[in-house]
Amino acid sequence: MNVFRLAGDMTHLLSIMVLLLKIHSMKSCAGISLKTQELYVLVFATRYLDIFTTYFSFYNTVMKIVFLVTSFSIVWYMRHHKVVRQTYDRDQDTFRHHLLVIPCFLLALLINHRFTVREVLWTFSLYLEAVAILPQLVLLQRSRNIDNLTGNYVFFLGAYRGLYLFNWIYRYMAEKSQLRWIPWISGLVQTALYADFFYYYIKSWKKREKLQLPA
Amino acid sequence: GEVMVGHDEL
Repeated sequence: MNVFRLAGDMTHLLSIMVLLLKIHSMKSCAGISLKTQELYVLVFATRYLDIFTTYFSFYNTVMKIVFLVTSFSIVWYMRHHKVVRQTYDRDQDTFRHHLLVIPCFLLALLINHRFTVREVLWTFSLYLEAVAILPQLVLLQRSRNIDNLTGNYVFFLGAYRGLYLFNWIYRYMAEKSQLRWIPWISGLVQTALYADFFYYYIKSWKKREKLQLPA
Repeated sequence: GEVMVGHDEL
């Protein structure tokens, strides 16, 4: 495992820890999109099906379990925890996220590495992950008051796939791995969707101002 | 099962 991959995974883990910290310590999910969190549950559930069939490493198995358990528990907190759920911005979080699922699935049926159940679901999870942040970005744009934990959560979540892009370049060059257009292009799209957010995040960080996205 | 390319990633 190269340094970019490890940094990417750690950033991903960090983003989830930041979100859980917000939920546990502030007992709040204000500014967090349940739609995006539900999409992540679907992403992880379809991608990590192989947890029962294929063993890669202890690291790989533990990380998969962590991502599955944390994504399910975040959705549970937002839907069912009696304090946390009252802080959910239901009226602002109106992105019709189901409309992302069907096109991603159809695309995975059409464009995949191999036409098997596992490979199609794996591909679907990559396509869906690329766009899963959209409801969250829309909600942020509508939020007049983005707290630091929410801003940092989205920043780390975006940085993770960006670091994976370097991991793929490294693997292609150093390990002479195959061309892997499906994850590469999905990852590129995923990172590009954050471009606007990154711009305003870094700008507000430099000026030591509160993060606010233009409507 | 057979190990597919890239499935070692998260």
